[in-house]
Amino acid sequence: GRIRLKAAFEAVDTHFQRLFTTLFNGGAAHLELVDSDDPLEAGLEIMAQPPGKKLASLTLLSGGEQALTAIALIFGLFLTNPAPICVLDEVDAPLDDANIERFCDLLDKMVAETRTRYLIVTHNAVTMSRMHRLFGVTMVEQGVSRLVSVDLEAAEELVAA
Amino acid sequence: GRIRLKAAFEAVDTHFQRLFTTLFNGGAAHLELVDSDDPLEAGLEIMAQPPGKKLASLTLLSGGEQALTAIALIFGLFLTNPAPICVLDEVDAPLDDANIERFCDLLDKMVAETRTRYLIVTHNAVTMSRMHRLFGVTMVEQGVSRLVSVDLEAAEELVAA
Amino acid sequence: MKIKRLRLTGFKSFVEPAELRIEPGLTGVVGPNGCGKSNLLEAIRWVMGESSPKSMRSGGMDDVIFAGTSSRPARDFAEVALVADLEGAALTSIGDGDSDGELEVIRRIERGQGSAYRANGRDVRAKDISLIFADAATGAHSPALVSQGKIAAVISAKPAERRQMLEEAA
Amino acid sequence: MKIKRLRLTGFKSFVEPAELRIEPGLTGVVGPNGCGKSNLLEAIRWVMGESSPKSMRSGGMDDVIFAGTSSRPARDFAEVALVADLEGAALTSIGDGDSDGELEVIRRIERGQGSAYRANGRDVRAKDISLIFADAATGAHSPALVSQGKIAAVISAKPAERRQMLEEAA
Ligand SMILES: Nc1ncnc2c1ncn2[C@@H]1O[C@H](COP(=O)(O)OP(=O)(O)OP(=O)(O)O)[C@@H](O)[C@H]1O
Ligand SMILES: Nc1ncnc2c1ncn2[C@@H]1O[C@H](COP(=O)(O)OP(=O)(O)OP(=O)(O)O)[C@@H](O)[C@H]1O
Ligand SMILES: [Mg+2]
Ligand SMILES: [Mg+2]
Repeated sequence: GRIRLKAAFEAVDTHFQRLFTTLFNGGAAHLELVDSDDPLEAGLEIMAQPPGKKLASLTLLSGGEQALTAIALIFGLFLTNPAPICVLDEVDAPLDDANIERFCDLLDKMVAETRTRYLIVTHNAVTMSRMHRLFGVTMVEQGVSRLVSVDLEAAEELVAA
Repeated sequence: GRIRLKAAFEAVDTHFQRLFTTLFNGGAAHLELVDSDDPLEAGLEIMAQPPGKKLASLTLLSGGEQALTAIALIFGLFLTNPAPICVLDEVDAPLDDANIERFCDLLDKMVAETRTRYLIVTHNAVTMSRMHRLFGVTMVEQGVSRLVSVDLEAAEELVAA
Repeated sequence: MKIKRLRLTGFKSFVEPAELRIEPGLTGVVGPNGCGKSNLLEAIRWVMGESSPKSMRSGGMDDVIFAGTSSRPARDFAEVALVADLEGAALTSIGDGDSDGELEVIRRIERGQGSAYRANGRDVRAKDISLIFADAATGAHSPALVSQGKIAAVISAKPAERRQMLEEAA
Repeated sequence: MKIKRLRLTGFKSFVEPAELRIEPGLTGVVGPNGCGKSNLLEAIRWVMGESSPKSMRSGGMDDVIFAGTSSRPARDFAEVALVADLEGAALTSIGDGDSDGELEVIRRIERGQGSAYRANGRDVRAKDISLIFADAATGAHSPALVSQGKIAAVISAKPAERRQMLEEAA
């Protein structure tokens, strides 16, 4: 119980530290077990330092910085036990274009290193342009969803501007 | 106390119903006081029906539909007592492009009808293109923010594509 | 496990049968607000055995059945199928005998009668389904299934709640 | 009231003096994640008398003072000024005599010593500041000041919490 949780903590922290620095193109972050010596009672604290800024708890970061840090944590959990399928529902909503490009670079890297298949819901044109294929969901008839294939090149023209 | 709250409720509800239908280009919504006959003890429930869909509580709507409905409520509160300044921090993040255009149409309408000045933080190129002027915040020196004027036409080229 | 296909019928706004091919790499899912993208993703967690209606934005599990529109009546059942290639001894756990091959998991809910699961045509229990997916490092509670409110929930979670995320992944 | 200008110095990441002209119509504020946009907006609520550090993402109110970077030391004070044109009897409440004219509200916080307010050069209490803004249908708790997490908070609020939003606006 405790030993397994401590081992999981160290594995996730190792991935998290590396993923944070990759996504932020610098800076540093780490996880801490706090409030108790017993891992099963402890809290998980997230300490993060975007490039050039002071180390602070997650709550003091900007909206986009918090989201990117949370993504690093979630991918850290994922990499300790890679799943065959990863589904991301609009995780890029609070990110600026530069962070979205780094987020997509990381996805490319994970595609090369794991056999996981990714389903990524997005409203963002940059993210769309980095996908290998697109499916559209439409509601031409009110309240009734349909699935359609979307031409990736048409979507890429949106972004190439 | 109670009388004033009931009057505020009715005023806000009237604005909310109209704003919802404007933002959704159809559909209907209304507010309800629930759980108690005493307005000071009651809860405020939000019932919404996007075009072609069934009336449901706010929690059953999609992410973007929830955000647009919350915007209608916040603007409803605002219109009952128009403030000289309105500040919106990234409220457009979960909205698709069509909803963002309608959101900006509503802002234009409110600019014409009230003397309120608006400060709108956004990452979205469509919203940027609808602003009357843009200020940029930069951190060229790490951790130090500066304010700069941004050329609106340069931003409009991004979107005209 | 290589997850290849998702089929839905009668599940939330997908009243008409729909099939999603899940190919290697990055597949984007796009569309306007409210068109059904999150519903599509929820179908994956649902067929893997998600037991909490609340985590599917529903009051009760029957709420995942198509509820009708102004021009269509509600349905009485919803069915979602997930098709995967399995390598290794996984299929023996559902009595298939084969260690390699295709796995098709189907979950069906009938209004007022709860859910029933089938794996390669055999009736199985929800528990068997969770075990198959858990053995493949996935399942309804996999940290890799990031729903639309999940990032915000991680950010606003109390330290003790975040530790629980760690426990689930351990 | 016509709010025209916001000046900041030493407030969060705005260590250097900055001035924002607030003109009629729609003014967009743009920039990368973490560059300071929300800090700029928080300065408005702060100078209007926001008393809760938590609602400014701070542990204590001293946290709004520039905390330093690897190449700059922390500051000892932060100051924000808001300049507005007033029409009507508003200035008499701060002893100005004038009923029309310009209003400049300044809030200054010194590390370990709390905040001090001035209105057109006179020392006033936080309460006077809130009254001036309340009379103009604005203030730190105006529903028209929508912070970055506010939409999500409205959506996830319990019905009783939402009723409180109504009470504040009433
Ligand atoms: N049981 C049901 N029967 C019919 N329609 C349903 C059912 N459950 C949900 N819906 C509809 O599905 C829609 C929500 O779909 P969904 O949340 O997938 O949208 P989305 O594409 O993710 O949108 P967004 O981009 O705003 O997140 C709602 O409008 C709701 O009316
Ligand atoms: N007292 C302080 N002194 C110095 N820097 C601070 C202080 N308080 C906050 N910051 C810095 O300000 C940054 C956050 O700025 P802010 O929240 O305004 O970003 P933002 O532009 O709104 O970003 P986003 O688009 O991600 O929402 C943080 O990186 C934080 O380090
Ligand atoms: Mg969605
Ligand atoms: Mg921000």
